Amino acid sequence: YIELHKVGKHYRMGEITIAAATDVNFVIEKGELAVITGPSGAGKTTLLNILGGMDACDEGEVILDGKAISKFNPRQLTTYRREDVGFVFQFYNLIQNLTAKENVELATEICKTPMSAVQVLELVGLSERMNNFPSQLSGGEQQRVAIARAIARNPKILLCDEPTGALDDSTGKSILKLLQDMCRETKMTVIIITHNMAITPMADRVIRMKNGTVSQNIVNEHP
Amino acid sequence: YIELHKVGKHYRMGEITIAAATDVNFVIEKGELAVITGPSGAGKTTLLNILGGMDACDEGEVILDGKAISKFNPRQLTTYRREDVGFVFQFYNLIQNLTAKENVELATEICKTPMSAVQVLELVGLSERMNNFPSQLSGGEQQRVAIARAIARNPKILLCDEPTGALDDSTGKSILKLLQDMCRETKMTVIIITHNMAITPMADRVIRMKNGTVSQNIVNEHP
Ligand SMILES: Nc1ncnc2c1ncn2[C@@H]1O[C@H](COP(=O)(O)OP(=O)(O)OP(=O)(O)O)[C@@H](O)[C@H]1O
Ligand SMILES: Nc1ncnc2c1ncn2[C@@H]1O[C@H](COP(=O)(O)OP(=O)(O)OP(=O)(O)O)[C@@H](O)[C@H]1O
Ligand SMILES: [Mg+2]
Ligand SMILES: [Mg+2]
Repeated sequence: YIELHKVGKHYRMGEITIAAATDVNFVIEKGELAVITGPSGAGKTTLLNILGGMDACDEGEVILDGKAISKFNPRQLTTYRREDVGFVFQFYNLIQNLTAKENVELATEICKTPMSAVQVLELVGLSERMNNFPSQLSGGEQQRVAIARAIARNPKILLCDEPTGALDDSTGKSILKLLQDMCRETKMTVIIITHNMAITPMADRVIRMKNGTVSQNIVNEHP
Repeated sequence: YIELHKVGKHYRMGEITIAAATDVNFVIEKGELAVITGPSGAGKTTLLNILGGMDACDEGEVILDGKAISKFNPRQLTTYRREDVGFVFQFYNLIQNLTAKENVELATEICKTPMSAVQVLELVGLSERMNNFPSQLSGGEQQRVAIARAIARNPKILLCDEPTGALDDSTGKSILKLLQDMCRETKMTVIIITHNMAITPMADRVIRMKNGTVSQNIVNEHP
């Protein structure tokens, strides 16, 4: 469903070239919950940005559902990002002067088959706080609004960069169980970047990165 | 060294009052590494903001080094924040158009006994990236700049809100070991909010919070 062939990305900074990703190869099947893990600076966010059409790779190919998104022009990428991708950013990116509920509603406005904002906010445990602004919410509460916003779009692929970083263990686990359930019920393909190794047994696939490349590709038979 | 007596903080939002902290009582000895832990929304950031003079409590007393900071006027609070406190925020708060090194240098400009920016950035493993801007750094790299910036000020108390949230296990451990060493060598009092329960054995004291109040106060004899 998702295929990466020899994907590379580098940043040129004066005389130095930083290789953020080098010769990255992997596949992810439709409806899988895949986890990308690895040390700080390994290239995880870089890969997710490429998968989400937020950034272009310099070498290699990215194919999703048969289409080569690495060859998309800007307009095709915009459509791809708007219709097919749900994104949870490493830094929550909520709109400060909209409430939690309004943040979710805005994200689903141009969506074909959105979920109800109230329902999704209940699913992440925020029914009591949905009329609050981000500045009136704790770090973990803001992170959950960001997750609700991405899920509500009912995307083909859901990309999450450290979705449980600011959550305590039990809230984090229930969020992951929620993502796992949605994965299985709606055939949504979920890719999660995390440092939390406790998550990896719940995934169908674990992609370990190191220094910009894939060091290990593990398939779990019974997650 | 640090004493909290019956500290409370609430937010009034229309008809509803949210009790962010209620009847909080604990002491922390000079030179201790204390960890505050607890579920999302428990009141941890609220407490840290009060300890750091960023926010005032509504009830109770906060005493540091014999002074009642809960009674400080705005000018005393400003001096307190500038000279005595190092703060690592839950969201990194780096200045986007200054490099990592410049961010640290700025923070130590009005400091009495700062550490060298270059040295501290080496301590957190960023000697190769100190001339980069925050947007050119990974999430974990930005978090480490924020930590370096707080440490370099050589403060009396160092307050860290989830300092290792975006770091992989091994980088996170080395950062905590660094904080633990500084605690012991410089008699700096360090207070860390974290969800990472693996950290708690390294602390001298663990304060567990739940629903705005302290549920458990544990002293480790041999951390
Ligand atoms: N705009 C940029 N310019 C230069 N270098 C960059 C840029 N963005 C990322 N990098 C570098 O590319 C490498 C990979 O970065 P990336 O953000 O993908 O890491 P990561 O695996 O997400 O790390 P973390 O766990 O710390 O968030 C890092 O060395 C980073 O410093
Ligand atoms: N400005 C505000 N207005 C209203 N309520 C607030 C405000 N700031 C915090 N709260 C509420 O106070 C409670 C405690 O918040 P706090 O940020 O201290 O939690 P926390 O323990 O840091 O949580 P997390 O682990 O999710 O970061 C939460 O229920 C939060 O929603
Ligand atoms: Mg990252
Ligand atoms: Mg918090």
